[in-house]
Parts: sequence; structure tokens; C-alpha cells
Amino acid sequence: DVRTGKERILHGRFLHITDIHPDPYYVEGSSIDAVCHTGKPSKKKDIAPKFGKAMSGCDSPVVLMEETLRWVKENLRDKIDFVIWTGDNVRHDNDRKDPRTEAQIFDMNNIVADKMTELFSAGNEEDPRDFDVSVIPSLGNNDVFPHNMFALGPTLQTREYYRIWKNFIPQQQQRTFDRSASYLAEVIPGKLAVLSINTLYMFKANPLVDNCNSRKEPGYQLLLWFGSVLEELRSRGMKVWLSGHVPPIAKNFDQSCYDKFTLWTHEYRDIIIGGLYGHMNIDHFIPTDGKKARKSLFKNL
Amino acid sequence: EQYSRVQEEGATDNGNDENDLNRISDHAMAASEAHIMGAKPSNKEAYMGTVRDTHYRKVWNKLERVDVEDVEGDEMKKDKRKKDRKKKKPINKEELIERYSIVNIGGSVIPTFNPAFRIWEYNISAIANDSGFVAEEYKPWDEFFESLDKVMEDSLLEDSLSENEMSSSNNHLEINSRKAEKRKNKKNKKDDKTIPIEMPDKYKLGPAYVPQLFTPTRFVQFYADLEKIDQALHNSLAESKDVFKYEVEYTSDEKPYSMDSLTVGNYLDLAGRLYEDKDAWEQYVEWSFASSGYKDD
Repeated sequence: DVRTGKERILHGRFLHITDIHPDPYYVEGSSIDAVCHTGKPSKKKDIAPKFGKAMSGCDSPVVLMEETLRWVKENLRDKIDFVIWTGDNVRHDNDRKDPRTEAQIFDMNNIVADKMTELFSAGNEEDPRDFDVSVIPSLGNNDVFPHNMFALGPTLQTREYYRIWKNFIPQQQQRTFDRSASYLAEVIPGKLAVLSINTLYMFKANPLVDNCNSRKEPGYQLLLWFGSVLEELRSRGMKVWLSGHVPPIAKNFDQSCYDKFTLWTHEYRDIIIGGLYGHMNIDHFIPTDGKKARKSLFKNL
Repeated sequence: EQYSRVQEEGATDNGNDENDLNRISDHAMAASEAHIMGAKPSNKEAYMGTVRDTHYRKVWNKLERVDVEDVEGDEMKKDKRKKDRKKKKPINKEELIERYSIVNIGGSVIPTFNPAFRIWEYNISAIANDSGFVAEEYKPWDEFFESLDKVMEDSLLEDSLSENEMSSSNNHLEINSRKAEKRKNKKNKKDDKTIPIEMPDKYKLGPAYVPQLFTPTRFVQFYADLEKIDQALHNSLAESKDVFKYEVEYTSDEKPYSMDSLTVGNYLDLAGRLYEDKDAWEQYVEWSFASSGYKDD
């Protein structure tokens, strides 16, 4: 580790974890029909179980998050090199009686970031940035308020996330993070990096995103960041994993953003290893066609 | 609102308004869909069906056209391909693979289905005996990110400047504004730094395409079977930590994945197999929902 000078063992393994959605209002034994917050279950199937219930539409009981991190600590922590953690660390806004507020979103993200720090840090009092296992978080569409909406930085929100994730983000990237809520983590110094990409700046559902062609657009600025970082990684002979919350597929991204992002991924195929995303809860993969993206981009331009 | 506004104004230039309306409704639908992401899952099998019938079918079609010389095929395949070849130009497999990249979408901890996460394994053999890395040669990133911050700042300034220019020139040269607009568009495309240049030939394909240092070699998918855990919790008075656990759901090197590595070529072959082989597809869909047994209503 070039910063701490410590020796580190390389395992050739990493963890991708996403969409934890811990819900502090979850009550074991309450009614699933009342989003597991209140109410008397109408029948056996309507009882909210301790660790949650698949396909119920409820978020994660906090104990599910805690037991998951405990299991990771006991079974995986000492066998992995880094953790890619792709966002959505807050309950959904699905209870009119307890609407989700921005303060709650920041508080819960703080709690989860502290748990991840506690789990993977080296416990070095003098240096909170000293981790046994590097952690690379990215921003989810539920981690912002209002839902999906995220403006180009620097804003209160981008600064708040720099504060919440300050132990994960290299200090020299504070200003570019304030603008883009994206950053680069070197998981093997000089060799292997992971990009934490704020995909909300290209997400169709973000009302502040219109396209990726005008310089004022968040997506345009993000692609400026993305292209510059890829070029620098290439010049250093490094390889890189891409990561973010919303998968860069045509269904989710504005067309011009999808074409440009896919084209960057294609033209830097000498250094990009792959992309890891969350948001959709369904475990699957999508092949994206760089050549087709180029054609579509120039046709539309 | 936009729709009614356009209707009232009477669509002047149909094409543009049509596009605008499509884009607005597209964004609005994505927003509403993103909002209900938190509710009970629905139409997810239908979504996986579109993944198969659009993305995987396209790959399968192209794989079917891979030039026979590239692939040892049995006689049947050769004949079939010869017939197909008359229809469309054959494709070189390397070129086909090179045009794709893979977006991996993870299972989640939230019990939309069962809680899940993934361990990825990657090739480090070359680095083990690579004494090439010397800490002294390490190049810090401060300078780069300082300059990048300036690039982003300048591009925003540039935009407001060019906007002023455009508005002043348009005011007193109304007649030329269309030409100026055209000139601006051409200039924009040329100096649009968010469009990459083609990868120079001197760079070789990276770990996603050719097995080498950092190529992903295997993955292990973990999940927590909540139904089983809940039953165990009720059947015994054991502590949660003795009952709650993740277990291996599947790995990339077992059927039907049977991937000996995780390069783009391996993924394209898998996509083709999943499109062609019904049993493999059904197993894939069951795992995509973290073995929760999810079905559309």
C-alpha cells in the first residue's frame, strides 16, 4: 500500500454487494400489506418475518443487513481484496404515514458507511483511511432526495456524500467528487483501479437529465470526467473495473448518454475489464454493442 | 403538460415535437418505474423475456453468421451455415466479440427476491512474480485531478460564453442565424470532448477479451434462502446467528453457465446458448430471481 507502506496479501477475489435498503421502520410480526411497518396480519402469509420475506415488497429489516455483514465478516472478509458496493442504502419511500426525508437518507447512509468502515478498516486510530479491504461505494437513486433527482455539483448533496464517504475517497479527488459524485479508487496501486460512477447523471428518471450533448448537462460533465480518467489510466498502463448503481443499458439511460457511455466503454476495451451495477434486483447480464452505439450517436448528432 | 401544450400550440414542426414527446414520456415512465421499484415485484419474467428476445437473440443471430472457417463445425452446421451465408455476409468471430462489452447487473440484499451478492475471482498469476512494481516509480494523482477539475470548470464557462456569443450574433444578424446554427452544430460535434476517438491500433485488447492479468476467471453467487431460514428459526430456539446464513446458489463454471473464463467471448457464447437452449434458459431465469420461485402474476 503506497500510502501506508504496509504489505498486503493479494487474493484475486472481490465482493460485489448492492441495494441493501435497510428499513428502520420494519417491525417483525407486522402486516406485510402495510409495508411491514404496522398493522395486524390478516393471515399467516401476511406476517412480516424476522429477516424479511422474498417478493413481499417490503424493504430489508435492519437485522438482515446486520446478519449479512456479520456473515461476510466471518466467511469472506479475509479472502477478498476489495468490495464494490453499488448504492441504495435507504428504505423506499413507500409509507405515506412515514414519508422519507432527506435527513433520514443522509443519516441511514452514514450508518451503513460506518458499518462498512467498521467491517473492513484496519482499525488504525491515526489513519481512518487505512483499510484491510478497500471499499468502493457508488450513489443509488434512492440515496438522493427527491427520488432520482440529483443536480450537477458542487451542491449540498455532493458535499454531504463526500463527508459520508470521506474515508473511501482519496483526498486529492475532493473537488472533482464535489462536481460529479464520482471517483477513482486504486485497489492495486499503479495496476488496478475501480471507477465509482454516478450513473444518476445519465438516468432517464432523473428530471434534471435531458441529454448528454449540451455542456450544461450533468451527463456531459460526467462523460468529460469519465473520458479524462480513462485516458489517464491508459497512459499509466492500468486496468479498470467500472461500477455504479443504474446499469448503463438503453432501458435506463437517456439515448445520447447511453450511446456515448457505451462508445467510451468500447473505445477503451484495452483497459476496461467490465461493469458492475445494481438497481434492478435481478441477477443477469446484458451485452452492449459499441459499434451500434457509434452509428446511433452520429445519426442523432 | 407538455403534451397538452404542444397540442394547443398546434405542432409546428411535427418531427421535433414528436421526438420531444416520446423522450418526455420515456423519461416519465422510467421515473414512475423507478418509483415502484420498491413495491412487490411484477412483470419481471416479462422483462427477462425481453432480455432474451432482444439482447440474446441479436447475439445468437450474429453467432450463427460467424464465418465457418473460424469455427470447427460439424457437417450439418457447415451446410446450414453455407445456406445462411447466401443470405448475409459471414462475420469474423473476433470482430464480433470486440464490438461488445458486458453490463453485469447484481442481485440485491433487499428481499425483492432472496438476498444475494457475488464474489468475483480474477487472474493475479502474472502479478505474483511481477517485481516490476516499484513504489518509488508510483505516480500520484494530485496533478491529474487538479487539471481535470479545471477542464470541467472551463467547459461550463465556455458554454455560457458561447451562449452569449450566439445570442448577440443572432440578435443583429437574424438572416445568418441559421448558418451560424449549422456552423455551431458542426463545431460542437467536432470539439465535443464527450465523444471518444477510436482506439488506436497500437493498443491491444484488454483483460475483458484476452485471458491475461486481471481477467475475471470465475464467480460464486451467494444467496440467503429466507423461507428455509424462517422455518429453521421457528423450528428451533437457536440464536439468529446460528440460523441465518448465506450459501452458494451457483457458480460460473457449473452447468448451464459452464464458463471456463469470464471474457466477453465466453459471455456471448453463453447468451447464444441461453437463447437456444430452453432448459438452460429456465435455470438462468430461476437464478436471476435468486431462487425465490418468483413468477409473474
